[in-house]
Amino acid sequence: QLPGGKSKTLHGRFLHITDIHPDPHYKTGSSAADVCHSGKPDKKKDTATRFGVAMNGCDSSMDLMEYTLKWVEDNLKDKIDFVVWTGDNIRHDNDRKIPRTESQIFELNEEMAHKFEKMFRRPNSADPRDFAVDVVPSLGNNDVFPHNLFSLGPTLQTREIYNMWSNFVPQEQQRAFARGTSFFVEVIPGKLAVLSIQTLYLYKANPLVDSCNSKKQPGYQLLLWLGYVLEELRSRNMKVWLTGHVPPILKNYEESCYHKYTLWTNEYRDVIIGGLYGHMNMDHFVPVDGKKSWKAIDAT
Amino acid sequence: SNAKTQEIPDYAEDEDDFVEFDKLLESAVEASDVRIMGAKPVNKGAYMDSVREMYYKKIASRMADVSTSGKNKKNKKKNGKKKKKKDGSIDRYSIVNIAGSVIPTFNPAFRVWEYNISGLDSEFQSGSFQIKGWDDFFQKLEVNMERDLRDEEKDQKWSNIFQNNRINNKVDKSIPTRMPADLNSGPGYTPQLFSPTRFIQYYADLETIEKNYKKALKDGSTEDDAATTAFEYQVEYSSDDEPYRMKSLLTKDYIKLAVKLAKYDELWDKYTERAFLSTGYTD
Repeated sequence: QLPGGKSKTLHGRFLHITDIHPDPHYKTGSSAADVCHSGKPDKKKDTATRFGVAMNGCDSSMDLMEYTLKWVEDNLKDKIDFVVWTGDNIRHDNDRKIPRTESQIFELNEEMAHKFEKMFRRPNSADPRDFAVDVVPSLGNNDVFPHNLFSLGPTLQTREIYNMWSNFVPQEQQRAFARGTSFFVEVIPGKLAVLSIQTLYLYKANPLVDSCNSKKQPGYQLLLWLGYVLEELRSRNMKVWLTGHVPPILKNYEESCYHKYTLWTNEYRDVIIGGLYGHMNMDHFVPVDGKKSWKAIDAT
Repeated sequence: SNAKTQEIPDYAEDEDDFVEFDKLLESAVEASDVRIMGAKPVNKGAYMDSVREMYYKKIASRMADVSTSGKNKKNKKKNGKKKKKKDGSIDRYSIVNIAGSVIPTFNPAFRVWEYNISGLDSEFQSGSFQIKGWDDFFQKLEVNMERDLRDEEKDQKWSNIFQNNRINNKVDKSIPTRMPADLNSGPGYTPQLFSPTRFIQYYADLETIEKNYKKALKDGSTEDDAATTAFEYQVEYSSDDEPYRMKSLLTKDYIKLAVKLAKYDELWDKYTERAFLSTGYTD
């Protein structure tokens, strides 16, 4: 039983889904050599099939996206407590004939957000934020325009993203979100939270990221926000999953950002359960070492 | 380079790691640049090998050293120098889970995590905790962050004037303080409420789906019926499946697994098969 007369049934299960990359230009029967947009395939492996061919370099067909979400709805929706959704909901910018535009990126992200809302919201509730299964999205490097480049807000982009995710982001976090596009959801109120981290502020490939050492840097400000939030969660005796698109490994993050982020994850190990990320499309785990990061920080 | 020239023995163990790491992951960067444009997977095997070398094998070697030094109680001197005691604690590690994707870079995939919720219902029923709002916190957060960020220009001016002075040593709030010693490790380290216990990795075997789809069409189904019949996600593996069964998903379980993956090639082969979502990918 939750405040406000609401209730929630817990299953002890949650879903992590990432990098859906639906491509509205995907054409069944076209050539993978032409990124499944056009052309005549010259062999069987080159043919864009309805649900796609693994490793042929194409994005997801709209059918792959639709049937994936339908499968989740039919088979998992009633068995999970929350969804961690770590971004990249847009096709790659890999076809010179059809370059991506900012409005297309917003539109498809909005469409995806609607799909998740529709699937996991309580159907009969008048409150648009009333989810049977909470959804915690985060932004991928392909969800922003230009590709990889994302600055601190408030900007047009952060406003658009808030509009798309307004039902996912708790109302009291609106201002903080407008600045840093990070937020958290109490998936079990007072007990368990999921933090959505704007990893692009730590990401080496974001041209606006130089380091995490100056107060003007987006990464520095993100870490400051993270610190205050983690400390508050600690004081409330809550536990938390860290989630985001780009995983914190040395080759992805600017070095000072990597070490500082690793330190936060490690020094709040009483609060943090673990980290869930996407971006690399491979299923694996990396143990990051807090002790090494202390040494690296001390040395510099 | 300063660190190298100074006598800081505690740093020596890891000093070369980052250099080596950079070299080994160079191929991964190239692969990543290609991947940004959504191309076919390239050098992913090399990347996984570098993860094995730079993370799993380092951990295995550290753990082996710890167990050896545990057996020889005296810290023996080697080449006249006192051998540094290795730190085998699990607490120094945090686990980064990197997921398979829906985009068919390999087979489409997602994961369902299971976690411990036992005792939660009785705690809720007893009303032993209060749910506190967040409005106050966020109002204060805004004020605090503004204050923390306000002095950038002043800081730079002073730090230029007082190079190496203690004014330069002021607190950098983007770095955490050490975890207080009186706090217990959380659910990622010791079994308790919210500890992850198991995961199930789902994948869509695109080759089989295409075969079944075509067969259903051949048998006279409509395109939509054929798609509904053919398309499905199935369990690829669970964390407690052989050949490297994980009893739970605490940090110590991942570290144990990292050590096994470092040591045994046959386990490593299975691990990479799963990393590439059972596509059989090789570089």
